[in-house]
Amino acid sequence: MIEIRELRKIYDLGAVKVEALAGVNVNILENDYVAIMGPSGSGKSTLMNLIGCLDTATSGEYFLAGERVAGLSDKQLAEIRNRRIGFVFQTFNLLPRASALQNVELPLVYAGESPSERRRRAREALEAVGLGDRMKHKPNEMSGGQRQRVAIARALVTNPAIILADEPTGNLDSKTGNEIMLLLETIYEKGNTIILVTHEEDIARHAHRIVRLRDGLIESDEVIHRA
Amino acid sequence: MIEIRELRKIYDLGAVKVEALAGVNVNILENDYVAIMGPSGSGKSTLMNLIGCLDTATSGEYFLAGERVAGLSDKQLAEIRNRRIGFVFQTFNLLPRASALQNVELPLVYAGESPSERRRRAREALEAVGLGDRMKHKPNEMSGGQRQRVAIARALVTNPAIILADEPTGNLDSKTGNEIMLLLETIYEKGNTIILVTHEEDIARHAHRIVRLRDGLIESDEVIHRA
Ligand SMILES: Nc1ncnc2c1ncn2[C@@H]1O[C@H](COP(=O)(O)OP(=O)(O)OP(=O)(O)O)[C@@H](O)[C@H]1O
Ligand SMILES: Nc1ncnc2c1ncn2[C@@H]1O[C@H](COP(=O)(O)OP(=O)(O)OP(=O)(O)O)[C@@H](O)[C@H]1O
Ligand SMILES: [Mg+2]
Ligand SMILES: [Mg+2]
Repeated sequence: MIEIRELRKIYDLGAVKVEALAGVNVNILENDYVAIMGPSGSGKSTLMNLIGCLDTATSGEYFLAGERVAGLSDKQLAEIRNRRIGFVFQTFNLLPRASALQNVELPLVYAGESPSERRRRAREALEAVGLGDRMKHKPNEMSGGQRQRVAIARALVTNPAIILADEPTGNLDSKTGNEIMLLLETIYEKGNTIILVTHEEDIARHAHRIVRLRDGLIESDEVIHRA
Repeated sequence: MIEIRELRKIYDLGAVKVEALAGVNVNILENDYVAIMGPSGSGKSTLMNLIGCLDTATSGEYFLAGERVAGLSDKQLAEIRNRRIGFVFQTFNLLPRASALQNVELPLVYAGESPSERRRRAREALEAVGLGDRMKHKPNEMSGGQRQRVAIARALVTNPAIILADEPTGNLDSKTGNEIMLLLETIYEKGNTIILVTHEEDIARHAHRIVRLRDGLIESDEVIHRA
């Protein structure tokens, strides 16, 4: 499903170049459940952005469902981002002037759903993350963990084939974090592919496989026995 | 040092009122080290904002070093925020167009330090959080955990009497998180007061006392034996 060969990403800041990914090789299968771990600054979010077609690599190859991503047009990339991928950003990236409901409806607007269908599905997604009573609130009228959950609901609302979640429980207490992991589990059982970045070992243990990054390279890639 | 009686905070959104704090009573001593825990949405950040004089309570009393905070002028509150309190925000709140160094220098500008002294101290604070090689980078040229560490460095650079840290390790891997906890420990040993919000039990165990919030009320307040 996802084949990555010698992927490199260099950020050029003029005076200095930062090699965020230094030649990453990884394959992720359909219905795989992978946790990506590693120190702060090791390249996790950079790798997620490349997988999610939000950014392009400096060199190397990325094949998504057999297609060479570097060869796709902007329009085709936008199509992939909207239809096949749900992204939970490390910094949430919510629209500040829109309510939780409006934020979660947005991917459904792009998908061309009718207003009543959008509303119904967005409401369902917010209830699934425990925010049924916060639908009309704007991001700055919510707690950090509530905003994180709006970002999660938005990523899941189109039922995308691939879910990329960058530290989805970073701002959640353990009980709420576990509820989110249970939600991801039900989605996983329906056949979706899940790639999640986390720095917490007990969150990572919900996955089937742990890939560890260090200094822009994969240090280890192990299947784990799930609890 | 901090005396709080029946503190209430109600957010009025017109159609709905949210009672974020429902009558909190807590005393925090000088050189205390308190961890605040509780579910997402239980009022932790709201309580931190009130303690940090960033917001005002709806009712109840807050005495800081014997002074009644509700009776202070805006100028006096700004003075307290700049001189006595260092705040690590849950959402970092860095200036997007300034470098890490400039962001960390900002509290020293308010404190009237000379440019060379500011530069020296900001550089030291960034090195203390492991970002010696990221000083010229802007926030969007850094990873999530690096931005979090810039926010921490900025809160510590004036050596404030009270440090309020809202989920300071939420975006950090365990090794980097432990380095930050060691840094807070050295500051604590110098006599500063530390109040930290965390949802991770093993981070909380670095503190001397754990206060647990639920639905805007204090559910428990226990001294713990430190590991
Ligand atoms: N500006 C606001 N306007 C309206 N409601 C708000 C506002 N800020 C917070 N709230 C609400 O007040 C309650 C407490 O929020 P607070 O941010 O203190 O929670 P928290 O314990 O820090 O949560 P988290 O662990 O998710 O960060 C939440 O239910 C939230 O929706
Ligand atoms: N836009 C950018 N410009 C320059 N350098 C960048 C940029 N984005 C990230 N970097 C650098 O690339 C490296 C990898 O960043 P990345 O965000 O992928 O790390 P990460 O593993 O997600 O870290 P964290 O756990 O702290 O979120 C870091 O050293 C960072 O400073
Ligand atoms: Mg990251
Ligand atoms: Mg909070």
